[in-house]
Parts: sequence; C-alpha cells; structure tokens
Amino acid sequence: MNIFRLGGDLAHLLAIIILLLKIWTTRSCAGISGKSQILFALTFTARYLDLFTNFVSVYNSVMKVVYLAAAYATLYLMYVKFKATYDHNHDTFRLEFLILPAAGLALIINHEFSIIEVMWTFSIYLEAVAILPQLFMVSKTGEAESITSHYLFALGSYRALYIVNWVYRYYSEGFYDMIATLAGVVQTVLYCDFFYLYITKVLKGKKLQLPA
Amino acid sequence: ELTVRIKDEL
Repeated sequence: MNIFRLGGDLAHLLAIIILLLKIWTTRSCAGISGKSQILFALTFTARYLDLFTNFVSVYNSVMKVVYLAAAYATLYLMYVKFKATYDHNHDTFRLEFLILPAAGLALIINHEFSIIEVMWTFSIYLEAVAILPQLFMVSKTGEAESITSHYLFALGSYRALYIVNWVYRYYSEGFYDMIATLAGVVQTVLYCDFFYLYITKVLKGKKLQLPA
Repeated sequence: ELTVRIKDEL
C-alpha cells in the first residue's frame, strides 16, 4: 500500500459519500444518472466475488463491503425512496451498449479463463465506461449542480491516483497488471474534459455549464 | 502459474 493507492481509495470513498449525502440531505437525486449507479453496483458485485474466497486484509475486506453497501444504498435511494425525483427523461443511455461489449471483451481478453477471473475482468472493463451515462446526462442537460461536479471530480481522481500507484508499483516492486492499467487509463481519459471544466469553472465558484 | 491471482487492489 502506497500513498497514491490510499489516496485513490479515499477519493473513491469520498465520491460515494458525497453522492449519498447529496441525495439524503436534498431528498432528491435530480441530475444523477441511475444508469451509471446500476453499472457501479454491477461492477462491485462482479469484482468482489473474491470477498468470500480470498482474504487479503481487514482494510481490503472492509472497503469492499462499504463500496458494495454504498452502491446498493444509492440504488435504493434513487429507485425506491426518492424515485419521484429521479430524472429518467434525461437518463437515456442504453446500458446494453456498455455491458455487452465489456462482457464480450472480458471473455476474450483476461488473465485466466475462470469464472472469478472473467468476472473480475468484466468489472474492470465495465467500470472504465460506467460513468458514460452520467457524463451523457450532464451533456444532455448542459449543466450540473456543484455537488454533482464535486462527486464527479472525486470519482475521476480515484482512478487517476490509481494510475500513479501503478507507475509507482511498477518501479518499486516490478508489479503491473496490463488489463487494470489500460482500462484505468481509458477510465481516466473519459474524465479529462470534465476535469478541465471543473478546474476552470467550478473551482472559481461558477456553476458547471457546458459551452452552448 | 496455477495459484489464484491475489488481487490486493480495490
């Protein structure tokens, strides 16, 4: 565990907490893509199957349980408790366009053709593109609330910090995982446009509004 | 390598 990896995990945790707090305190999930949240829940479910087969550390297990619980709690808030505030008219991304290619690719390019490895690989590919419905929603409405953009910034920072962690681990321990790294780069690149808008607008106190 | 790959990252 190095500082970049820890920073990445904490940024991820922060993003999840920001989202839950936003929905809970405003009693509304307006502006949040339920489709992206479904994909994140699917991602964690597929990836953390090893929770029952492999013990790594208390930290590792606790974080997995927290991520899973938070993902399903978010879905509950969006699709049950505050369903009336869910902006489904703007959340029109077709999930099968992301799930099917991720599943197909996981079956072809993986470390080992076993259920747990293919599911892990599927989760890596799916996570890389899981934010697309959310970004699509922001581009459709042309704007995002500040709290939503803080959430997106924390979520994007997480994988960016993981990349630094992978570079560090490659030089310090010779460790590398090509699948995770390439997918992580794709995932981070998807956030670049958003990062630019966040730094140039949101941090200067303006609302995130896309140029017309 | 037949051992199960240990994935220590989240």
